Amino acid sequence: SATFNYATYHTLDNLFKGLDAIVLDFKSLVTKQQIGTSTEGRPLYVLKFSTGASRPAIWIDAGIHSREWITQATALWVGYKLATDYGKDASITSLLNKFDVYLLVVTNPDGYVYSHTADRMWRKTRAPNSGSRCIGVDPNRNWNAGFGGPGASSDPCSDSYRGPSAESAVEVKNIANFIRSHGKIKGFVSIHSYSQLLLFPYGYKCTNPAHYTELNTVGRSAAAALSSLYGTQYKVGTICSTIYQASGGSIDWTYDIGIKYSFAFELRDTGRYGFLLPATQILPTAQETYLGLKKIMEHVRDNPY
Amino acid sequence: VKTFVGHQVLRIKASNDDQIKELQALEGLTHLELDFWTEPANIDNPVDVRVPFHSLQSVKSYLEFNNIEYSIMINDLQTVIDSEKQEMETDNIKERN
Repeated sequence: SATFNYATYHTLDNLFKGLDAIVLDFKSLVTKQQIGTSTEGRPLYVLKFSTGASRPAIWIDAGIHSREWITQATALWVGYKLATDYGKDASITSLLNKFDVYLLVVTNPDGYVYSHTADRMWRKTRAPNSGSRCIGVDPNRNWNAGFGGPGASSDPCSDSYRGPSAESAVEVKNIANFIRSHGKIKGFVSIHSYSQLLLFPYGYKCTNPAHYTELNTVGRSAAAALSSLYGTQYKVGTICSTIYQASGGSIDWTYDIGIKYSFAFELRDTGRYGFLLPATQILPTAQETYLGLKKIMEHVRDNPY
Repeated sequence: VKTFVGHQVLRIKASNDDQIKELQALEGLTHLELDFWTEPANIDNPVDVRVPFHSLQSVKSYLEFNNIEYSIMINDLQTVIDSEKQEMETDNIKERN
């Protein structure tokens, strides 16, 4: 894992080798679990960072929109950093002595492979849609939170197609089942990329969540920590007030089922490249994101509920 | 492999709610095959949209007719993708060496 090249974009197979390397090097801390398979049968692997049984946990996922390659790259580096910081960094050590962390580096593996082999701008899953020539569901419009409401499309050809029903996308269903069956997930962070935002619920409606003040404070503190490294500026707020109304999103669902600390990062893209962030920016992006993630995880650790 | 030769990414800045509505209407014109990277929601956030070559003239005319300000964020998407691909291949070869 120490010699893996985190500073370039990788194929899915290479990313999976990166996961295996981390597991191999940090056997006592990190295990790999398969929580299901994608539409085309690819495994959904989570890295589990754990130092004891029956702990509450924090969930982090990346790459639900396949073309946002910086997110998968960032998540892999974050996994390596978490593993190497345990036992060295007092805060991470204390966190992992109390909480498990689950890290899903490639949430949409079919889309990721397709974005490498056929269409660099592919965002959705690769599920066929009955009665349509168009493929795929936007997996971040498919969660059971205001499903079918504004900010999602009913057209299978749209890049924000919500799917025929909530959790119809097997990738979403697998994660939702895992979260439900775990029962002790206390923080949920989804990593996306576009124009530097740190978002919290709601997106399917434009009212503030009950914990608005706390979430806003945590979000601002995380954005400040992130910014301290390279000065990258983030906007912080609810999905609806900060960018646009979007129904069926993951963090709205997790918040509504009781996971108070639900956030979504939109990592940097410099405003010029969209999803084509140059590889030279992978490590800076990962490093600054780690600082923001750490702030959120520390808050989850220190504020049990 | 799908290519994006001649596709541009436009950054559009609406200045009032009427222009947001015009952009939302543009989003509904599916024959243009536009890919909205950020969607029209409010005047505070710019709208980024990938426009295939065959729709460039129509989209730009639409924006100009409605006095909506825009700039070209990516002039030729395929060039950026090619350079990303080359970078990835070079970095992977370097690593193997």
